[in-house]
Amino acid sequence: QEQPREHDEL
Amino acid sequence: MNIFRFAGDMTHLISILVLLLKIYATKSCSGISLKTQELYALVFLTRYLDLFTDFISVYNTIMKLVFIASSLAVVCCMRMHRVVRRSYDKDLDTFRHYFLILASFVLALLVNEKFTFQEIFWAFSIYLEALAILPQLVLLQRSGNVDNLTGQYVFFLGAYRAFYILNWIYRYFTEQHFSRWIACVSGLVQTVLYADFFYYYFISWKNNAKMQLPA
Repeated sequence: QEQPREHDEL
Repeated sequence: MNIFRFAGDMTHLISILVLLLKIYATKSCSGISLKTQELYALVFLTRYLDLFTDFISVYNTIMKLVFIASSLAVVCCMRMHRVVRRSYDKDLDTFRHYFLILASFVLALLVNEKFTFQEIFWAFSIYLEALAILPQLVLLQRSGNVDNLTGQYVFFLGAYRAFYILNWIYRYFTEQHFSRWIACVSGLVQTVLYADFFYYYFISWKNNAKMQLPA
C-alpha cells in the first residue's frame, strides 16, 4: 500500500 | 477518491454555484457575510499553495482553481460591483473576523503536521475554515429571516464537511497509514457549528415555511 500523498484532498 | 469525498466536493461546488446564482440572479448580496467570503478566499489561497508544485490529478487541480477563482470573484463582486455592494448588510456584518485569522494562525504554529511553511499554512487553512462560517451565522441570526438561496448556500456549505467526515472514517478503515486527525477534529468542530442552523433549516423545510432564526 503506497503511502497516501500528503493533502490529496481539497 | 471515494464516494463520500466526491459527494462532499460536489456539495461544496453546489454551495458555490448557489451563492453565485443568488448574487447574479438577484443582483443582491443581502444576507451574505462579506467577512465569511473573505475568510474562505484566504482558506483556499493558503491551502492550495501546492497548486503548481504538487500535481495530484486533473480533477484536483481544476477544483482548486474553481474554489480559488469563485471565492475571489464573490469578494470582488461584493466589494466593487456598484449594484451588488449597495445591498451588503454592512452594519450587520460586524463580526471581528481578524481574531479568527489570528487564533487560527497561532494554533497552526503550535499544532501542525510538520513545522514547515506549507504545513503551517495548510493547518492554518484547516482551522480557519472551521471558523469561517461564524460571521455568516451571526449575520443570519441578526437579520432574522433567511432567504431561500442564502439558506441553501449555508446548508450545502455545512453538508460538504459532513460528507468529508464520512470520507475520513472510510479512509481510516481502508488505508493502513491514514491519519488526518487535524482535518478530522477541525472538520467535526466545523460541522457542529452548523448544528443549530441545520436544526432551524430542517424545521422550516418540514413546515414548508420560511426559515426563521430566533433573534
